[in-house]
Amino acid sequence: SQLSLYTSPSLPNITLGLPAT
Amino acid sequence: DNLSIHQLAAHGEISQLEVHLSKDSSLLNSQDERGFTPLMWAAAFGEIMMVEFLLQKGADPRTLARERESALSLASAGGFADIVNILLQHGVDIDSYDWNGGTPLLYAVRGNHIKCVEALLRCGADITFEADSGYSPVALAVALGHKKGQESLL
Repeated sequence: SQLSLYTSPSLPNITLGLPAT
Repeated sequence: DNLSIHQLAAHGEISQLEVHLSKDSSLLNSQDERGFTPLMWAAAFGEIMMVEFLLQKGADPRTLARERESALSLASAGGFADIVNILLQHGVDIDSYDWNGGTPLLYAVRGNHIKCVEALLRCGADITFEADSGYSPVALAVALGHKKGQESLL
């Protein structure tokens, strides 16, 4: 069976889109 | 048949990965161009049996990638509480932080992964640690409206 390639893991930006504290 | 050991780890292909290891055991902790190890790929993609297999083979759960990402942060961000628990049993740094000051607990709160939040809190994750942007886990849960996360933290 052909396995599709996964893209490299990445971590999201913690506070993207939130107002600056 | 020519998938890298990292791709095989992400797909949970233990038998194929074992073939790679039998030819070159140093691949166990090999880091890709961003510094991610096979264990990190398995943790990021929720492959619990692969995580257990790699740890049993001696993979180092404490390795950090180039921007200080950790297997524990990847599992927490992905909401894989079982893998979080396994990694915590292997003496990883529960409060490791990375390029944007994210800790495993912050990633778990951001993703609203309550089981991960609770597993990390049970093991003493630092609840006061703030992201670079100044958000503590509680402030992040409030800002994102994650009620359960707030309850767990409070």
